[in-house]
This record gives sequence, C-alpha cells and structure tokens, in this order.
Amino acid sequence: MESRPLFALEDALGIAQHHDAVSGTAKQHVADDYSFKLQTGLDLASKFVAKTLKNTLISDSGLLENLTFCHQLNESICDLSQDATKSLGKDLYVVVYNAKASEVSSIIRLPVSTNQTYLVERVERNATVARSRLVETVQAVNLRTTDKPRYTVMFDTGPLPPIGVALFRVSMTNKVFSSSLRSNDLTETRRLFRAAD
Amino acid sequence: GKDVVVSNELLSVTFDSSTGMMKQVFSQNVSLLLTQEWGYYTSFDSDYDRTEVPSSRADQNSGAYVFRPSTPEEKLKLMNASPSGAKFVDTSVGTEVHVAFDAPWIRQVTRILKGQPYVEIEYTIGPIPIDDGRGREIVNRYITPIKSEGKVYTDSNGREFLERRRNYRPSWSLEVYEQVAGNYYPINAAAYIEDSDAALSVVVDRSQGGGSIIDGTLEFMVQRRTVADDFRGVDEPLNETCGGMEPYPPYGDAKRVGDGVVIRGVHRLLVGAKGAGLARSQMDATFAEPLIFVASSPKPSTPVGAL
Repeated sequence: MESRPLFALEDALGIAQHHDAVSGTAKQHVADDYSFKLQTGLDLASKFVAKTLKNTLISDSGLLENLTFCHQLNESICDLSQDATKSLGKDLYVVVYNAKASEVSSIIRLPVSTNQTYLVERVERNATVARSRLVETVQAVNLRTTDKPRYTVMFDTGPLPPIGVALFRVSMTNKVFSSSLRSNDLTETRRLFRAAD
Repeated sequence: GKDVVVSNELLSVTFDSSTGMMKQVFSQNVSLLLTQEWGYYTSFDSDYDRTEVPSSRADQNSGAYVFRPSTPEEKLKLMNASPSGAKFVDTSVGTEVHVAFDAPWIRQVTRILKGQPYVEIEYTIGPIPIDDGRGREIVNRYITPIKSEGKVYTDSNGREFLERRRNYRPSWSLEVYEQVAGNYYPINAAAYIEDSDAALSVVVDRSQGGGSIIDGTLEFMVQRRTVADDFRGVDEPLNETCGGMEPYPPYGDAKRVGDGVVIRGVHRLLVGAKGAGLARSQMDATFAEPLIFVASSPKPSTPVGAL
C-alpha cells in the first residue's frame, strides 16, 4: 500500500509499450497523451522516492523537508536549486542515488542562480564531512539561445555505493574564486598548445 | 594554426583551436584521427522529388514509418553545417569545448571529464527550420581512418552486438534501392567500428537510428522533422511543434502552434583496441545515470542524524 504512488508510473509505462509509442508512429496528440501519462506517473513516483530517501537518510531533523527530484536537469533547469542559491541565506542539499549494482562515480551538474563560488561537502555517516572543495560556476548551455543566462555548479561525486546514496551540501560562499584555489588533490584536465602539424 | 590538446588521466584529445572540433584521440595506447561533422538528409517528399526516382518508387515519402533521403546523389552526402566559433571552458571537473555552427539550431559541447574514459558530446538540436517546405533528418557523423570494410556493429536490443554488413542481408539477396536508408539500423545502447589497429565505440543515451554509410565512419540520426505524411497510417508528418495544437483535442483540421521542439542528447565516444569491450564498459552507466534530488535549508544547517 505504501508504494501505491508507483502504480501510476507502472501503468503509464505499460501503456507506452504500445508499438506506436515505442516507435514514434503515433499521431502527435496521441504522443502528447503518452507523455502526459508518463510525466504524471513520474511526478507521483518522484515524490514517493524523495519521501522514502528522506526517511532513510536523515532520521531526526527537519533537514531535507523539501527534498524533490530535478526533472529538467537535462535542460539546465532545477527550480529548487536555483531558488536556494539566489542569496547566501540557504544551504542546498543534494542526494545522489546510484541505481546500479556496482560502485560508480559521476559528475553532477546543478543549475544555480548566482555566479559565485560554492563549497561542496560530502556528508558521511554521523554527519561528518568527508570531502569538501570550492568550485566555481560555469555558464550553462541553455536549451534555447533566447533563454536568460544561467549558471551551473559541477562536482565529482567520488565513489557512489552500489544501489546506494550519497549526500552533499552545497553552500554559496562570498570567496572570489582564483585558480590557486583549485585543489590539487584531484587530478584536473590539462590544456596544452602545440603547432597544428 | 594552433591545436589544443586536452587530457585527463585516461585519454587526450586534440582540438582545432579555431573550430573547437576534434582532430585526434589518444586512449588505451591507441591513437586515432577522429573528426566529426553535423549535417542533415533532406526528407524525400514526392511533391518535390518525384522526378529524381523511377515512377514506381515516386510516392514513398520519408516519415514516421519510413526514413528515406530525397535524391540518390544526396544519399551519400550530408548537407554540412560548419562550425562558426569555439570556446574552451575550464571547469572544476574537466574542460568543455562549446562549439556554435553556422546553422544556429545545432549547438555542441564536447567534455573531457576528470576520471572518465570517454569523450562526451552533448548536442542541442532545434528548432529545425522548415520554412523552405522541406523536412530534415539531422545526423552526427564521426569520421576515422578505420578500415571497417563495410562492417558496423550495433546492439539493437541493448545487449548483443550484431554485425551489419553494407548492402547485405544474411537471409536474402538484397537489391539496393536506398543506399543510406537501407544501411540504417536501430541503435539502442551503442555501435562500434573496428579494424586490427583501432576501434571507435559510441554509446547513446536514447534509441537512435544509425549506421556506417562510408568506411571508417559512424553516423547517428539524432532528430527528424518532416513536413509530408509517409502514407503508412499516421496520416500526418513528424512535425512536433512544442506548442501543442489548437483547438485541442486536435481532430481533423487542428492547427499546430509553436516553432518546433528543441532536444538535447549525449554521445559518449570511446577509443581503444576492441569495440565491444569499450561499448560494454559504459552501457550500464549511461543507461542508469544516478538520480539527483535536492533540498534546501536555512543557514546555519547542520546535517544531524545517521546516514
């Protein structure tokens, strides 16, 4: 009964097994209907998963109250992270869930509102901070050239446990970023110049 | 005239500093000349192209059920979009190369990321212009000197790789009418070409059509927009406008509004000795990206409690 919110997504995925959904040979308004059903299911499922993650992650504090799934990261849009980084007053928490049965490391790209320096900390067991580093923002690639410029914070998660989660805290700082701040304990990409031949 | 070499622990990529396009990749002790081009096939439309082909084949348009480029000559040649500017951006997790093209609806970011064994190509396509009344099928082609001898390997089911041979079918003798469309296959996870010296694998983040029309090349159709129906049952062209239809529900003469959909996708390129192993190493990670949830809390916030 707890996982009833997942049924809507299951239903929508079942309906989308129809050959014209899989192959794209449906009329446009039918394709719209498939996407509507899938998005409705996704919305319900993501709320359920967020609540489950919150309950298993942080048991006794008001933290992560508004934990939500970022549906439009592929469009460099995430309302909550952009809202939380408009001013210095809030901390942003990022929960990364690895669905694979093997350890992976990934690069997270998160839209933020302010072109500032951010401190990224990985929060481990008993709320100790395992890794922290300062990162600068990069201008996001907007989906449409006419969109307002946006910024992205990018950080490496380090090893994510198999079928597990990692928690990060991202805080805006008012430090001005300079390349000397680039921490050298992480290997960087290097750029060389040489003649065309 | 200068090249830029960007490298991480596992690979190094040489870029043309003015166009921002790749020239060469060195990875897993293999050095491979690798270039790339964007272009499109013009969709076959019997209203325009009927005279180019025998009358017996003059009606079949390109559309939802059928992919068919417009004219025989064009079949082998992409209408190229050339790069018009590049920006190299250092980030905290790697280097990005932002490339703009003379077709403003094609944009690309090439990423070399810390600790990742692949070159990530992120493309943003659209809205595809149709004001000249012609449909376009957008293709990204990777070009190498690999002596693939007409062979390409595609997964079709997300698991096994099948050998595909140009202008050939294993179970009947094929008469080739469509040199491009007849050599396109479904690619749901990855495709690769290889010879005794090198292999190029490309892992896709969504199902696409693609193939190897010319030796040493791999191409992927990343987006399509047609303006003619292919008379196979949908009864409308592939023309998503991103604005919906009016009046809605659209039965009969509904009018499309909006200027066209914009899509964004990723190709991950791996260079090495064996194509299958390269592809296999990234298929799962590309299919099951970590899920990201965010929350905010007023400062000072202390993450208490046990994970």
